[in-house]
Amino acid sequence: SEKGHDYEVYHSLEEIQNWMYDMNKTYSDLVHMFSIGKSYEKRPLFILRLGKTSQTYKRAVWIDCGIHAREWIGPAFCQWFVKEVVQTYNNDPVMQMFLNRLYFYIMPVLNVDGYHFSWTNDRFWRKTRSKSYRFGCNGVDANRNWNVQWCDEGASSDPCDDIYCGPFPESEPEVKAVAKFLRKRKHQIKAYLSFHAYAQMLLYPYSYKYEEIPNFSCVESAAHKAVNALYSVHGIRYRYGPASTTMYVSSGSSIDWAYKNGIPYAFAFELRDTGHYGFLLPDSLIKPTCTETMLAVKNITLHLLKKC
Amino acid sequence: HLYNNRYAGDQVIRVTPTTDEEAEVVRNINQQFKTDLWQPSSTFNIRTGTIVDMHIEKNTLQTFLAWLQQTGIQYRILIPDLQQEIEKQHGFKRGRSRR
Repeated sequence: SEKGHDYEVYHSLEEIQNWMYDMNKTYSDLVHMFSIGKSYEKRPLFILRLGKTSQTYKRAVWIDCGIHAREWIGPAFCQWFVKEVVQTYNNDPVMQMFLNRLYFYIMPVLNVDGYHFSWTNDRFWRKTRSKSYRFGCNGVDANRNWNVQWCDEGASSDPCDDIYCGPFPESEPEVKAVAKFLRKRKHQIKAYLSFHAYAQMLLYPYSYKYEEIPNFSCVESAAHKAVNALYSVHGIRYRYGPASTTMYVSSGSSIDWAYKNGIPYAFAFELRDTGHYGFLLPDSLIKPTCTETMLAVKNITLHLLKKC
Repeated sequence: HLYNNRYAGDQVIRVTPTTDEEAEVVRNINQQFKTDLWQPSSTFNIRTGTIVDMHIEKNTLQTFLAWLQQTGIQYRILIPDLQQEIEKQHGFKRGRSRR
């Protein structure tokens, strides 16, 4: 049951999906679960919509985790976020305000096939699991497959590379499904947040070029406040800035696509740590990582509710 | 053992090339040994000053380290046994809860 779900350990895909069903059932006034399509291996792509149902127009925040299969702290955070929302709604006025005024669309695992593969076969798998019979290598980098400067610098046309961009943009059914969902709601969704690991960074567009985004000052201000809030919890420093200069140039990324699609705040979090454990962040560090990240996300949400 | 113990003896090594020549060497080593690059996500992104974390399999480890030592590039072992870290991440708390 949901009450027995341990948020301080990593969970398999099946456990996460069972938990989603339970949350949908237990908190039906705040949580609504639905599917936006199927993965390459025909697994459902589940989303949780959080928020008080309203007849009036509500803006929304999109959060996805697990674009890259081996980055397990991402899905752990997505679960933590949902838990915090439902458990604090009744006694946290800020959370009440969020859920009354907004919806949160949470996709705990975007790359469901890859995540399952990383649990059962190859712990360090990154890509999707689509097959390329011609070249003998499987999978596409789901963060190089979006239709924005697709397969340019920082992506690869070699199917055997970990940053393979795919045979064409949105070739991956997971990417296509999310893109279709966001395109349909482009006027509603005001923030796109994607969770990765590891580097301890908060990144915003552009990834594919060195230019400044038009609303740089608003986005930079939101990022600055978010990393300060994050630091205030456990003293963990996150760098922040445009992905192209803070990390490296990459094309076809989800944050660039979301931004190009009209979502004014598009962020990629690279969660803990900076390499001591890397992808193998111990479960004992799930709670501090998620607690500090939660505050950063709340900050960004507060920022977008104000006029900038 | 998880994953049939396939990661036993594998290591994660960190190098930070300090010159363009070292960066070129590190790119070449990665391509030659087909390492599992943890960061950055591609050899294309390896430049001077880039922190490079590589997962090296046990059966190529000695050769890889020997080659790296020959180049004089400083390196650090981040994770000396990947299987141990995987086991720690996976089940420690669950085992405790079960007990």
